[in-house]
Amino acid sequence: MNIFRLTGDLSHLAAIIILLLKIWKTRSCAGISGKSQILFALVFTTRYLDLLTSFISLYNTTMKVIYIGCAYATVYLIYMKFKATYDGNHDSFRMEFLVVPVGGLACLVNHDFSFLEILWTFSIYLESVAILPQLFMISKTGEAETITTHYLFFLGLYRALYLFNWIWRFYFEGFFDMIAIVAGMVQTILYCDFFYLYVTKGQGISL
Amino acid sequence: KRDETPHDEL
Repeated sequence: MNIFRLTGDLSHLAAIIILLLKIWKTRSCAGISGKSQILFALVFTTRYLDLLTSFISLYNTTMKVIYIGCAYATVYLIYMKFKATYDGNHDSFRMEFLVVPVGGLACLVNHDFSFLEILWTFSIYLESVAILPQLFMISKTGEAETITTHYLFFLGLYRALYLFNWIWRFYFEGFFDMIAIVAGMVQTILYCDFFYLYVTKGQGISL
Repeated sequence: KRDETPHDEL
């Protein structure tokens, strides 16, 4: 554990909580891509199956459980509780365009051809592109509310901090995981355009 | 083949 890893995790947690609270407080999920949220729920489910097989630390287990719980709670709010406010017409990105190629890649490029390892690899690759339906939706509607941009900022910041974490771990622990690093770089790059808008326009984004 | 160390990152 280093400072980048910890702040990265907390930034990720902040993003998830911000989104959940936004939907809960406004009683609306307008402008939020349900598809990105389904993909994130799938990411956490396939990655954290190791909750059943190995114990790393109380911190690790707690965070995993919180991430999974929040991901499903968000999907529930969007598709069940506040379904009437869900903007399905603008959330038109096809999930299979991401899930199928990512699944194929996970089978081809992985550390070990075993069930759990392939699901872990799948989750890493899928996470790197899971935000695309959300970004696509913003480009389609041409705007994003302030609180949605805060959500995206923290989500992007989390991955950027993880990149520093991996540099740290490489120098001080000799640890590096090429799959996580490359996918993490792709994921961070996807947010660059958004970061630029967030910094220059500050609040709600209008394209 | 990967060693048996579990993935420790989130």
